[in-house]
Amino acid sequence: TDWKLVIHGGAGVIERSRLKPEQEKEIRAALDLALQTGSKILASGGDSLDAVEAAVKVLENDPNFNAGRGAVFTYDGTNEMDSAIMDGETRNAGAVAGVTATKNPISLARAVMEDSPHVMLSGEGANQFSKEQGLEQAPPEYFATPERRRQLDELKARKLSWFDVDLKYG
Amino acid sequence: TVGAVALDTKGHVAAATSTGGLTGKRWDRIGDSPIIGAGTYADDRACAVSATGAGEYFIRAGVAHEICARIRMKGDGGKEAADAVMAEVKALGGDGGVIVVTPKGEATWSFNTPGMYRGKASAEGRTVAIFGDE
Repeated sequence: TDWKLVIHGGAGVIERSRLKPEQEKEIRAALDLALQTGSKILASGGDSLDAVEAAVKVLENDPNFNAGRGAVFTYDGTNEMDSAIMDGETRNAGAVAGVTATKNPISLARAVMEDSPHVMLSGEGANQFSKEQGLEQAPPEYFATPERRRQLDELKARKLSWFDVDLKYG
Repeated sequence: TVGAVALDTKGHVAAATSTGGLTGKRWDRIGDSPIIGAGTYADDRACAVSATGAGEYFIRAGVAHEICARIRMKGDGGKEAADAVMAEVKALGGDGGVIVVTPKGEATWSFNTPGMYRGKASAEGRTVAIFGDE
């Protein structure tokens, strides 16, 4: 079978006139790095599950995207992340919601799938499970970026609808 | 929201999705990303899907599972199924996009927004795109 990999980094009102050239360059480079990372696994005969986790981790680590570092702020000024992973061979799945301290939430979703009897964990329980699994933790300031803070401030100041802001920036 | 779907050389598919949620969200709001069947789904009998967009609409439409169900039970192609389900999302009032791979080797996407950060790779090479007309 020929291998394939497809990725996304968010959808919305993305216009040429509003995207700065430097930011566009960074985004394209990050997408390409994610593809390279996943492709390397697949081209060497590795598993699709490993490839999707590795590709997503690249995007989680890049502040240009709304996941991991660079995640948007809640109304209360915190970063709460969600993620999910699923294996098509077994239909095993794992997901986490509202986690705050795992550097790569996608790896926590995989740990839920592989190392717990559950499909979804949330909030403080998921944070605790992450620590117990020995996953890398990061402080709140790692996830927060000035640009995301500015977006929250804009939302509050202009009373934009939540969907307007997410589709514009998410 | 970021995501990836893949088909490996053994013919198995997988999907992964990760997000920060919605700017200014309150009340412990959860979107579609961690909801298996809405934002993420993988089934070797059909396809793997990851979604991005206005999560509440994707939950109502059961987007990721619905695309797989159309492929498995109706015989749709990946692009055909993705476009049909994204049209349902649009009809409900939602915006966003999906990426899809099938065990047969179809790798595609569908979105109803002006743009989507996206990319594809295979043994033939890699492609990255942002704007709708790319």
